[in-house]
Formats: sequence, structure tokens, C-alpha cells
Amino acid sequence: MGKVICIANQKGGVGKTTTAINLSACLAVAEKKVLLIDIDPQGNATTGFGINKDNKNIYNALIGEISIANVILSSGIDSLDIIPSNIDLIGAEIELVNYDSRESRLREILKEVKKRYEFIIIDCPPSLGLLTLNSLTAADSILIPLQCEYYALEGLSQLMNTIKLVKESLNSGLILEGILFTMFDSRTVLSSQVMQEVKGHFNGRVLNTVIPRNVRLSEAPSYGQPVIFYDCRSKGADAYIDLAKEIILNAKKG
Amino acid sequence: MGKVICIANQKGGVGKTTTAINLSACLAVAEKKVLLIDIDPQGNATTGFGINKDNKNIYNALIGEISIANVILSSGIDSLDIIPSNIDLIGAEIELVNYDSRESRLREILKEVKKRYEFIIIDCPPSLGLLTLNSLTAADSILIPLQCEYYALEGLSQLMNTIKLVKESLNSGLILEGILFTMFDSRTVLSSQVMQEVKGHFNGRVLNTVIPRNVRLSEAPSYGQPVIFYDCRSKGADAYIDLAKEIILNAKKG
Ligand SMILES: Nc1ncnc2c1ncn2[C@@H]1O[C@H](COP(=O)(O)OP(=O)(O)OP(=O)(O)O)[C@@H](O)[C@H]1O
Ligand SMILES: Nc1ncnc2c1ncn2[C@@H]1O[C@H](COP(=O)(O)OP(=O)(O)OP(=O)(O)O)[C@@H](O)[C@H]1O
Ligand SMILES: [Mg+2]
Ligand SMILES: [Mg+2]
Repeated sequence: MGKVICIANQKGGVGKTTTAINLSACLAVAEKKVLLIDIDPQGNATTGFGINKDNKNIYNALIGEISIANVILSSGIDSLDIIPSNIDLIGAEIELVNYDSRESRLREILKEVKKRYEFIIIDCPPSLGLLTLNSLTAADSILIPLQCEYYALEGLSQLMNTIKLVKESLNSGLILEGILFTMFDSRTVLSSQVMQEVKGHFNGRVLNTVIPRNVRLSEAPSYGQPVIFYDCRSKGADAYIDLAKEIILNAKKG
Repeated sequence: MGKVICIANQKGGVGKTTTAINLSACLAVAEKKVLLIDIDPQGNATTGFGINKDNKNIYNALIGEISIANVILSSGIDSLDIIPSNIDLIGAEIELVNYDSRESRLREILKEVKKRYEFIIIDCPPSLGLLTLNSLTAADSILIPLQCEYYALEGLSQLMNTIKLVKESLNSGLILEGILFTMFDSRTVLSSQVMQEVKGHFNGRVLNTVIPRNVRLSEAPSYGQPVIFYDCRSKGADAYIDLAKEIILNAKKG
């Protein structure tokens, strides 16, 4: 039965899409059946796999125009499917406002396909609006990418508060998968300071895997490929393989 | 009469806040009278100056609870005032929806104070929602920070399209101040590729100043200071001083 992991953080540019794409690909390479859902109107996870944005997508499924099964595309990688997104999704934020249970639309429509996959990964936009709330409501756990920078710290307590509210009112089963340090640069004092501070405050809720800053990770999307296929010997690929192993282990402990 | 410059890009983490803070500070150091408005619920520009988030802020002024003049704070730097923000601003996206001219609330309330300043700089959230639309409607020009990375390219044509729509329906005077390359890393091929591509497509609309990746820029916010006060000899400070000069020159040509 598919474990739904939501990749979210309202701070922009912290590595949500990079984590969603590369974790999904590494789970698929480990022969897990995976579905990646792009619920960000920017559609970066969609183009990160070289997929055309003109397809029917998560927007059409959310507003009930088409069933979710009909927007699932193959990624080109065995055992990894993708539900794309595009700019139409901006409309969903306004259109969903009038639905009764507007925060649980995604959870409702996912019921149809959830059992086909072992992992369902959702890439969220940089906000705590209705699209992210839908993902948190549909999720079993949330993985928080955290850039090792000062502003990233600032949003963390706000995000933890939102998780608590969602757990109380929309999804009592929601747990924290963990905080993932991204773009860690061992040469700067700032990176280590932020890491120490977070480990101090959120002890036990930080994932063991740390993603280093690695230019191969930012080059890969321009080739429409996850880093494990673009450069499997890079530090970026190694880190996301480790992350996939850690996520599989956590799921077993369940 | 104050020139209003909106710092916007829906892509997250591209240097909007860093540009808003450091451009404002460098304009103030050049003895221009400046107002910085933080219209992002994350409140990063507010904490980047070490300002407490518990003050009355742009949210209270937007919903008409208090006049805009009463939420202006001193930054601690001569000739630079700040209007802070905080998480309450998330409520404005929903509350403003019911106002008649919901996109022009900011333009309306700014009329009261606009003539006190030579420059008004607005830091936007990573989205094209109502808060960014309000800023584009109030602005004389938009400055687009662009990280030299692949995903940053993707959002550019969407943003240009939004600017065109705002110009047609809400603010016919809106012009492009320019595209500002940020976090430019001369060691990577990707940075130069993105720069070439953008210069090719948007010839003549790119600012001459380029902001290099510089760790002093990301350290400064943890001290609540703009980089020109944190480390005035850094490459980051030099770049933002150059930017301020270029913006002043553009305003004179006006
Ligand atoms: N570990 C890394 N090393 C180097 N570059 C990285 C790394 N992770 C992400 N990047 C690059 O940093 C930029 C921001 O990452 P990404 O787009 O994944 O963040 P995001 O949180 O999804 O952004 P948004 O908030 O806009 O959705 C991208 O250009 C990406 O290629
Ligand atoms: N030129 C630079 N060199 C090094 N670090 C930088 C530079 N510009 C910005 N940063 C750092 O990169 C991160 C992202 O920058 P910033 O927060 O200003 O972007 P933003 O576009 O305002 O993000 P958001 O979309 O969340 O509002 C911050 O931690 C900042 O300190
Ligand atoms: Mg993203
Ligand atoms: Mg910002």
C-alpha cells in the first residue's frame, strides 16, 4: 500500500524539486514502484524529466474533469510514473476554494491509484497555500528539505506549526519523515552553524543523509534526467542513493 | 516623486530578498530617501534588518485597519525606512479576494506616502498570487533577479507573460527595470550557459551589473545587517553598490 511522502517547505529554492525527482528515481532504481506527483504550477519536476507540459495533468484531475488514472504518464524509467503539472494549476488555488472539503481533494482522488505504488512522492510549490495543504492532507509523512542558510531556519518553526494544525484538523496520521539538509557546503562556516542549530532544536527528527552542494545536480535538469542517469558517479547521485536507502528502511520500520 | 521598483520572480530562492535588502541599503548610503516594503509572509526582509515581527505591518495597512504611515519603521540606517511583514499576511491573500479592486489596494494606500521617498523597493513572495499582483500594480518598474540555473530559465517566459497582462489590464505604466543575474559562479559552465541564453532571448533587457555567488551575502542576514555594513569590502557589497549606481542612472534617464 503506497506510502505518500510530501516534499514541502514554503521557503523558496531549498531543493524540493531536486529531492522529489532524485529520490523518486533512486527508489525506482531500487525496484520500488513509484509515482511522482508535481503539484507546483511552475512544473519544474515535469520538465526535470523532459516531459511536455501540454498534457492533461494534476489540475484536470483535482477539479474533477478527468480521473487521476488518466493523467499518469510513464517517466521513461522502469517502475516510475509521473503526474505532470503546468501553469493551469494556479487556477486550482481559486477554483478549489468553493469545494466543500477543499483541502482533501487530492487525498480523495488518490484513493483510486494508491495501491498500485509502494511510494508516492509529491513535489510542492514554495507556499503554504491550498496546493501544499492538499498534499499534507493526502500524505503519510512530510520530508522537509532545508538549505543550510539563515533564512531557511526562519521558516522552519512556521512550517512545524502548520504540520501540527494539519495533524489536528485534517490528517491525524501525518508524521515527519525528517529534515533533510541540502546544498551543504563543508567549506563555509554558515552551513555547519545552521546544521548544529537545527540538530540542537529538532534532535532526532533530522535524516542521517546530507545532500552536498554539487553542480551535477543543477546540470541534470537541463538534460531532462535525474542525476543517477546523468552522472551516476557524482556526489549528488551518491547522496540521493543513500537517501532512498534511508527512506526504504524507515518505511520498513513503519 | 518616489520611483516604485518591485523585486519579483515566482521561482523560489533566486535572491529577491537579498536584492531588496542590499539595493535599498546601497541607495540609502548614496543618500537617496528609500522605503523598503516586505510583502512576503515569510518576512525575510524584515528579519534581514533585525526587525521584530510583532509590529503592526503591511497586512494591517492592506486590510485598512491602520494607515500605511503608521506601519513605517526606521531601519537604523539614515534615509532608509521599512514596512515589515509577518505570517498574518497569508490571511490577506484570502481576505483581499472580496475587495472590489483587490489588485490595486497597495497602489491606493501608497499614495499617502509615495512623495516622501525617492525610491520604494518591494520584496515579493515566490508566487504570482494577489500579493505579487498588488506589487506589480503599484510599481513603476519590475526588477527580476534570475539565478543562473536551468529551472530559473523556465519561469522567465511565464513571468514576462504576467507582466504583459498586468500592463494591459491593471498598470499600463509598468516597465521592466531589467533582469539581474544573481549567484553567478564563474567556475561553472551552467552559469555562463544560462547567461548566454538569457542575453540572446532578452537582449537589451539585462542589467549590466552581475551579482556573484558570495558567502558574505548569505552570512549578513544572521547579523541583521545588509552586506554593505556587515562586510563592505566583500564582492557582494561591491556588486550591490554597482547595482545601486545603475538604478540611479536609469531613474535619471527615466
Ligand atoms: N545539492 C545541490 N547542489 C547544487 N545545486 C542544487 C542542489 N539542489 C538543488 N540545486 C539547484 O538549486 C536550485 C533550487 O533547487 P530546486 O529548484 O530543487 O528548489 P525548490 O525548493 O524546488 O525551489 P522552488 O521553491 O522554486 O520550488 C535549482 O536550480 C537546483 O538545480
Ligand atoms: N549572491 C549570493 N551569493 C550567495 N548566497 C546568496 C546570494 N544571494 C542570495 N543568497 C542566499 O541564497 C538564499 C536565497 O536567497 P533569497 O532568500 O534572497 O532568495 P528569495 O528569492 O528571496 O527566496 P524566496 O523565494 O524564498 O523569497 C538565501 O539563503 C541567501 O542568503
Ligand atoms: Mg520546486
Ligand atoms: Mg525572499
